[in-house]
Amino acid sequence: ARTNDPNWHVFSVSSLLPSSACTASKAASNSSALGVVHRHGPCSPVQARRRGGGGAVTHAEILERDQARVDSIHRKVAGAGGAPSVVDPARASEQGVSLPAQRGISLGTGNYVVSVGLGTPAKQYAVIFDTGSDLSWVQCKPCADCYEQQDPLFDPSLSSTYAAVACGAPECQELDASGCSSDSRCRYEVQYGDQSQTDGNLVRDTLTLSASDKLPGFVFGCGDQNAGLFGQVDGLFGLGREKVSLPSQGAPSYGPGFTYCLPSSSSGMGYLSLGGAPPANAQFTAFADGATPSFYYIDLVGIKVGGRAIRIPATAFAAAGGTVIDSGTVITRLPPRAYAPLRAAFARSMAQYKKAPALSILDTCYDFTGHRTAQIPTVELAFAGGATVSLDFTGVLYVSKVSQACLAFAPNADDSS
Amino acid sequence: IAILGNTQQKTFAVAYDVANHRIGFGAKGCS
Repeated sequence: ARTNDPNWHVFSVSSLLPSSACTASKAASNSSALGVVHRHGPCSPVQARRRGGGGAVTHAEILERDQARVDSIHRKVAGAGGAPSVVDPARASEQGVSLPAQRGISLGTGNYVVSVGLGTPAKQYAVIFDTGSDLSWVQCKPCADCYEQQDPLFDPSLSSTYAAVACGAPECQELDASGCSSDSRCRYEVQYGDQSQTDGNLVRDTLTLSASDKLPGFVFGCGDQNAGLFGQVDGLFGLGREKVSLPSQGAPSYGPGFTYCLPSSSSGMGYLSLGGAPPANAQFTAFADGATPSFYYIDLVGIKVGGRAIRIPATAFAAAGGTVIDSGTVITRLPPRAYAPLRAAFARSMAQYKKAPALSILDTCYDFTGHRTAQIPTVELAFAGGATVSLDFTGVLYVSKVSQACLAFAPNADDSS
Repeated sequence: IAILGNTQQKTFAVAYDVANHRIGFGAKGCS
């Protein structure tokens, strides 16, 4: 056993699967951080309701939706999905509006959710948080076509601080997808890459992050026609780079940044906080330039397995178009010229374990049945500027079951995608 | 493009330091 070797993770096989009970403690009420929970875990308010009325999402389904999100990100970066498209004129006429649509990336699994307060008095809503898109929205009353959600719909008539955004307001002008309804309300429409869609009015109201943190006049979408792969969440909050995103709107109060921590297990809790100083132990890499304004680009330049750098052609990442960091994609995608040597090095270190069948996009899987403890090599990611990040054990293995634990990386289709 | 997914971000405090145009990874960030 390599218990004390820093280049190996040694773990108890019985600890591989998450607890079926929520083990997270709630954030202190005076904390300005929002609690982050896995959408499909036992701490999720959405999941709690699902258990009463529907089956759980399988790992294969999560990974298949993850591929849909990745495909959509590629299309958007390539420009194919980024250009505004025009709403069906017949439909626009029926609604009395004429506006372009903004096509975003696929929702995928929308893995992590936070609870936010909207309106005065504030009511709580469970929303997906997404660093890959910008506009925040919740389903609102009155609603022409809403899916069933976790909580009662946001009702503007019950909020003393609600206001519609007028067509001439800068927020409406700045939104690519803006248009006017016949009564001069600013309409928005977002079509996601997986054909999910939200339409509604652009509005403003007080956003409550905690008892002591309120953001008056927060601009968001009040969706009245929403359909797609939203599950039963109440909406989505965008953390992208554009002006309408939550971090951008919060910048005057909190500073122009945010920090989150995603829990190691779906039964644990992390946090999302706006502003504040980065952690003292953080290793930094500069944002990289990128064409798509919503996305955060960074420069991944190398990978180590078990403490040793693997041989990746120097141009592999740059030739592939750089790297985007995304809160909504589950599995890291690498150019094939980087994935192949990672997979080979990992497999060499795992030769003593029985191989298991592939799990959807994950092709390097192991069966730990019969082992009390097991060990895997560490995986470190190297970024431009010298930052080297040694992944947590839970960031190296994706565990479906004890008999099927897989290297949690996947290749892109080809080096140019 | 490559995409750094959320599985690999687990347990890190991922700090989007927009003012300084950089991103930071702090180990054991959830505690």
